Amino acid sequence: DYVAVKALENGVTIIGLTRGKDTRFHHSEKLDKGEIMIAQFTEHTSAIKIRGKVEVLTRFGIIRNDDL
Amino acid sequence: DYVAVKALENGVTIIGLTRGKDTRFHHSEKLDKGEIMIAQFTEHTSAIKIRGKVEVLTRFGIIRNDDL
Amino acid sequence: DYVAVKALENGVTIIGLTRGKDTRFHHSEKLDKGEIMIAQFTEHTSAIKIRGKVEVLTRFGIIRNDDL
Amino acid sequence: DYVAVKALENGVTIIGLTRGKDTRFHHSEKLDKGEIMIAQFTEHTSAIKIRGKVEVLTRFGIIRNDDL
Amino acid sequence: DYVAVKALENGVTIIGLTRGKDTRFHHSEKLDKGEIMIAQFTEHTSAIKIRGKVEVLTRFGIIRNDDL
Amino acid sequence: DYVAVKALENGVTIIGLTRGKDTRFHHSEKLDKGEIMIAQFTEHTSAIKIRGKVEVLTRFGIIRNDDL
Amino acid sequence: DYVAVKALENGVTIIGLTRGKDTRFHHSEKLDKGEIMIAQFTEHTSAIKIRGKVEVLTRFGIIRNDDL
Amino acid sequence: DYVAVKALENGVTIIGLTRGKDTRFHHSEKLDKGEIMIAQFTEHTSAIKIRGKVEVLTRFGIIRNDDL
Amino acid sequence: DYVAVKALENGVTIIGLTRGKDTRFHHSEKLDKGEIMIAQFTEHTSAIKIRGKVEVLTRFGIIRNDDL
Amino acid sequence: DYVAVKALENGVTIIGLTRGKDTRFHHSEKLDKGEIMIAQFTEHTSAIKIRGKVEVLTRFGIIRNDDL
Amino acid sequence: DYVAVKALENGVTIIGLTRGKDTRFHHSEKLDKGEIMIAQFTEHTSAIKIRGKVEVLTRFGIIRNDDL
Ligand SMILES: N[C@@H](Cc1c[nH]c2ccccc12)C(=O)O
Ligand SMILES: N[C@@H](Cc1c[nH]c2ccccc12)C(=O)O
Ligand SMILES: N[C@@H](Cc1c[nH]c2ccccc12)C(=O)O
Ligand SMILES: N[C@@H](Cc1c[nH]c2ccccc12)C(=O)O
Ligand SMILES: N[C@@H](Cc1c[nH]c2ccccc12)C(=O)O
Ligand SMILES: N[C@@H](Cc1c[nH]c2ccccc12)C(=O)O
Ligand SMILES: N[C@@H](Cc1c[nH]c2ccccc12)C(=O)O
Ligand SMILES: N[C@@H](Cc1c[nH]c2ccccc12)C(=O)O
Ligand SMILES: N[C@@H](Cc1c[nH]c2ccccc12)C(=O)O
Ligand SMILES: N[C@@H](Cc1c[nH]c2ccccc12)C(=O)O
Ligand SMILES: N[C@@H](Cc1c[nH]c2ccccc12)C(=O)O
Repeated sequence: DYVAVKALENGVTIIGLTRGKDTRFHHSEKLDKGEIMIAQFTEHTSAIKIRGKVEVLTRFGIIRNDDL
Repeated sequence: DYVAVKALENGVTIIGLTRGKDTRFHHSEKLDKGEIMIAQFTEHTSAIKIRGKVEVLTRFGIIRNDDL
Repeated sequence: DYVAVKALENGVTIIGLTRGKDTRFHHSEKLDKGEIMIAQFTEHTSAIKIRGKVEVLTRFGIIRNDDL
Repeated sequence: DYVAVKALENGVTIIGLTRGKDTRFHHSEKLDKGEIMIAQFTEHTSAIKIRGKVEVLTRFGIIRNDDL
Repeated sequence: DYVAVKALENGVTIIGLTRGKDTRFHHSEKLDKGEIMIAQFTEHTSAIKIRGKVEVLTRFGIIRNDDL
Repeated sequence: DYVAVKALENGVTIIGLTRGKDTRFHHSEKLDKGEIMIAQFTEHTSAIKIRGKVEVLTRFGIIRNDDL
Repeated sequence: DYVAVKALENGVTIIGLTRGKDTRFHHSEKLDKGEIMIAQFTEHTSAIKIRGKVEVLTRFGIIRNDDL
Repeated sequence: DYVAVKALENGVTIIGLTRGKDTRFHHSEKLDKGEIMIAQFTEHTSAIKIRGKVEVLTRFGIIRNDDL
Repeated sequence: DYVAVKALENGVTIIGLTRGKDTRFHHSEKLDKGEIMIAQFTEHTSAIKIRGKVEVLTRFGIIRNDDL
Repeated sequence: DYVAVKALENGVTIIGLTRGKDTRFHHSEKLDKGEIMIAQFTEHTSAIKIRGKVEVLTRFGIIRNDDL
Repeated sequence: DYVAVKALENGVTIIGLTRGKDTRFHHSEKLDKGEIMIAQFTEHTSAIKIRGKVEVLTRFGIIRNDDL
């Protein structure tokens, strides 16, 4: 499974949280406006946190946060 | 399987409950307004509890609690 | 498989019933109004009982009990 | 696989029938009006019998018996 | 796989037929009007016979026999 | 996989044909009008033959033969 | 996988062709008008040939040959 | 997987091509008008060639060649 | 998986390309107008090339090239 | 999984990129106008690059580039 | 799983990010306007980053970034 993220502004961050007993940030990818990141869940990533204005395509629908 | 959560206000918490005989909180992730968390069920997380105003995309539909 | 529960009032309880020959309550999670719990069926939980006003999203549709 | 049952009156019973050569009742769960039970088929439960007024969500559709 | 049966009258019987070379009745469950039985196919049950007025939900559609 | 058969008249027969090199009848179940039989394909049954007026629900649609 | 055949006339034949290097007829089942045969593909049957007026339900749609 | 072929004229041929490094005809089945053949892909058949006027039901749709 | 090809003119060729490090033609099947070939991807065929006017049914839709 | 490509002009190239740590071109197939190539992802091909005017059928929809 | 990318301008880059504890760029493929790349997630690629104006077809929908 993966999610697809389109940055709607500069400075968006896609953060991978570790799988396992412990939950911490293992990677943070910076996106500028218009850049796209398609990220899987993996052996090392069991949660993804997103900061900044984005459009996210998930299996269960689309999330936008630029209207809040 | 995962769920996708969009915080509609500051101070939202996404809580992972332990898998197994015992049920307790193993992690609590704070989200500010607009932040998004996409969290899987895992070897360590068999239930997720959410506090605060959110929109949640699940396999079975969308939940919002800002109208209560 | 999981179900997603939104509490429509304070004092809602989500009860896990044990898997196996014996059927008893192994955990009861209290939810306040607006709180959301997304709970899997697991090695230890083969039935879930819910008390209080809720909206439940299941694979087979949505259940509400606030109109009874 | 599971079924989701909403009790429409007090005194509803959800009965688990044993899997195997022999078919007998191994557990009977009482539900009051509005209470919800979501019950899987399991290693020990291969049939479920329901008494009382209910709404049942199954993979193949919804059953109500309050109109009979 | 399972089927869901709602009894539309008293005295309905749900009969389990044995799996294997031999085909005979191994269990007969009586249902009164309104009672519901949800029965799986199992290691011991490869056919189900139903007598009396019922509504049956199957994967392939709904069967009623009260109009004959 | 299974098929669901509703007898539309008395004297309907559901015949199980043997799986394997040889094809012969191993069981014949009589149904009276309104009786329902839900029969799986099994280790011993790889074909099913039906005589008499019926409605049959299959994965690929419904068959009726009372209009011929 | 199986196909469901309804005979629209007397003298319909459902022929099983052998699986393997060699292709020959291993069984021919006669159907009279209105009779129904539901036949799987099996370890011994990798093709099915039908002679006579029929309606056939397959996974990919319905075939009738009575209009030719 | 299989395909279902209805002959729209006499003299239709359904040809099985061998699976493996080599591709040659291993069987050719003659169909007269109205005859139906339902043929699987198998350990020995990885391609099927059809000559003559037919209607073919495949997983991806229906092919007719009588209008060319 | 397979594709189904209907030749819309004489001299259509269906070419199998080898699976593996090396990519070359291992078989070329000639089709005359109206002939149909249904070809799987196999241990030896990981790409298929088609020359001439055809209609091709694939899992993802229909391709025609007679309008170019 | 595969994709189906129809060349809309002469000189279209379908390029296979190697699977593994290293990403390089292992094969380039030339297509003339109207020719069709249906290419799988394989042990050796984990990405496909296409140059020239084409219509591509993928699991997720159709891509054309002749309008740019 | 794969995604399909159509470059809407020159100088588009498709970047593969490494699978595992460490997240870094292992390959960057340049696309000119109209070129198409269809890229799988693999043993070595668990995230894909895209720079430049594109249309991306994913399992969950289409992303364009030329309107920002
Ligand atoms: N190396 C990471 C790459 C990755 C995948 N998904 C992510 C989401 C966020 C951040 C990094 C990632 C991993 O395999 O898990
Ligand atoms: N380390 C946690 C990360 C996580 C996944 N889903 C969660 C839900 C809530 C809190 C933490 C998580 C785990 O693998 O289980
Ligand atoms: N520790 C419990 C957590 C849980 C999952 N689903 C539940 C439903 C109700 C109560 C607790 C739970 C378990 O793994 O089973
Ligand atoms: N201990 C029981 C719990 C249960 C599951 N489904 C049920 C249905 C009815 C009664 C009890 C149950 C079991 O694992 O089987
Ligand atoms: N003990 C039976 C219970 C049962 C399941 N499905 C049934 C249908 C009819 C009668 C009994 C049953 C079994 O496991 O098979
Ligand atoms: N004993 C039989 C029961 C049966 C299943 N499906 C049938 C269809 C027809 C007749 C009998 C059956 C079997 O397991 O195969
Ligand atoms: N004995 C046969 C029965 C059968 C199944 N499908 C058929 C189709 C045609 C004729 C016979 C059959 C077999 O197992 O294969
Ligand atoms: N003996 C052949 C029968 C067959 C299956 N599909 C076919 C298609 C064409 C011709 C013959 C066949 C086989 O198992 O492969
Ligand atoms: N012998 C070939 C037959 C074949 C299957 N699909 C094809 C496509 C094109 C040409 C030949 C074929 C194989 O098994 O692979
Ligand atoms: N020999 C190649 C054939 C191939 C499949 N898909 C491709 C896409 C592009 C170029 C070549 C191919 C392989 O098995 O991988
Ligand atoms: N060699 C790479 C090829 C590749 C697949 N998907 C990609 C996405 C981006 C860049 C390269 C790739 C791999 O197998 O992983």
